[in-house]
Amino acid sequence: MLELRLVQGSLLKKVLEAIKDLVNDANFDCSATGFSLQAMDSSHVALVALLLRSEGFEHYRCDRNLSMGMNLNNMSKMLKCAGNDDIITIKADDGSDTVTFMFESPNQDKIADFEMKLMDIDSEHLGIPEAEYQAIVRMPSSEFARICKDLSSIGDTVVISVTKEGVKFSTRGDIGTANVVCRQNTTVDKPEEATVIEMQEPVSLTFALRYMNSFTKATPLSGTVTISLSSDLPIVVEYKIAEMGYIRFYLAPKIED
Amino acid sequence: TCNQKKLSAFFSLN
Repeated sequence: MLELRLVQGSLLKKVLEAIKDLVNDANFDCSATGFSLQAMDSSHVALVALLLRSEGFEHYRCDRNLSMGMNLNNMSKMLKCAGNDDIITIKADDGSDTVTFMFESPNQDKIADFEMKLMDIDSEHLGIPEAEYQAIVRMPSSEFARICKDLSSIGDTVVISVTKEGVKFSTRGDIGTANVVCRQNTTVDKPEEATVIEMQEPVSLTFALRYMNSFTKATPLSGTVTISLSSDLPIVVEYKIAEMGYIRFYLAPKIED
Repeated sequence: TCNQKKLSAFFSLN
């Protein structure tokens, strides 16, 4: 028996909007730790890892570890039927081939339940070790989204370079080139407006902008984004989900032939 | 030209 009650139901709606274009089908894993997911895109170049910790739910009952295969487009269709202020409860019985999403309006005057068919998904689970990164950049998530969108109108790939001068995003295409440099800036009114660069050594890596733009669909989940880079590892683009966990995107770099 | 690596080049399958 599984019953997870999330008072801030809009979080789950935002999570689905952030991942449904990257991944079609995924297994949601439920354990005592929380509600999690790890899934790759169809070309096995990008990966999303989601964790919503059990403590972040108002009520969290998960009698045994359960993996529920869901079509994310269908799940998104159902969650779009929840109001932004609604409380969302996810329910499933052991051995059932369906999951139920229950939506309660804040004043309890409307209660809806949507039952969705589960599916069997053979998913490959990658072991992602903890790593020391050569550079970690924290910046406003809206700024990162703006840069990715702007550069993708010029070129297909972005070179992200971190030096002691700052973090540089560069692209080139048929019409020309573009460079955006963000310097460390901690003299801001609000902490989430800061750009903070922790660099062990300079690093420069090339990535497909199409995926970067897909990751920025998580922008509504967090005011800041953390980008971790090492020359021999996929980039990690992390959006913290307040009080609950995170959504992390991994993208393999492009390497010169 | 750049060659797009796959994640399995960096992470092992569990």
